[in-house]
Amino acid sequence: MNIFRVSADILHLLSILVLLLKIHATKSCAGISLKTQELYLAVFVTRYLDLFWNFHSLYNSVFKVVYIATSSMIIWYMKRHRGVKQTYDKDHDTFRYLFLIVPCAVLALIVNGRFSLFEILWTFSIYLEAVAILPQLVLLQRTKNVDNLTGNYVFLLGLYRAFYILNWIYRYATEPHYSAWIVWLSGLVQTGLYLDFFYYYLQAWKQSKKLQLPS
Amino acid sequence: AAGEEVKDEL
Repeated sequence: MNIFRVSADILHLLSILVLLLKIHATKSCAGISLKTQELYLAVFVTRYLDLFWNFHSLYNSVFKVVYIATSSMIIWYMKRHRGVKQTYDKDHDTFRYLFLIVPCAVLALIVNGRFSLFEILWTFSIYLEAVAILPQLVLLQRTKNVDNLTGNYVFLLGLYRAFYILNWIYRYATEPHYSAWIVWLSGLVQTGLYLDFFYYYLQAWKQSKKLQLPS
Repeated sequence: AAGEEVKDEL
């Protein structure tokens, strides 16, 4: 375990908490894509299936449970909470999940480490995580005006990915047999998707004004 | 074994 990896996990958790607190405090989920949240829950559930039989460390197990619980809470708020669900931007959040789920499932069946149910679900979760932010980015693009907390959420998620890349570089340099092409390539794609958003986020931050995406 | 190392990440 290195400092990059720990920072990444904490940033990931922070991003989810920022979103959860925003929803809880403002009783509004305006600007948040339910599709992306549901895809993330699917990512966590398919990746952390081994929670029940593969114990690696308390650190890992606690994070797994917390990720599943907090993203379930976000979805619960958006779908079930009486006040919050009325603020959900259903008309703009129209991205089809099947466009992401089907290609990821097919790719996981073809390109995987070993042909077993657990391995294929795990690989599927790696591919799906790479693209799960797309409905959220499309929603931000459509609504243009991004409120601070939603902007911070996407920014923290991007930082989390960037720190995972640093972690891989560090591990590759220090651990003799460390190699994971599927994870690295997916991680690079995922981080790449944030770059455009990062550019506008940092510009808005430098000029200390509200984040506005171009048409 | 290579795959197992990766699964220690979240």
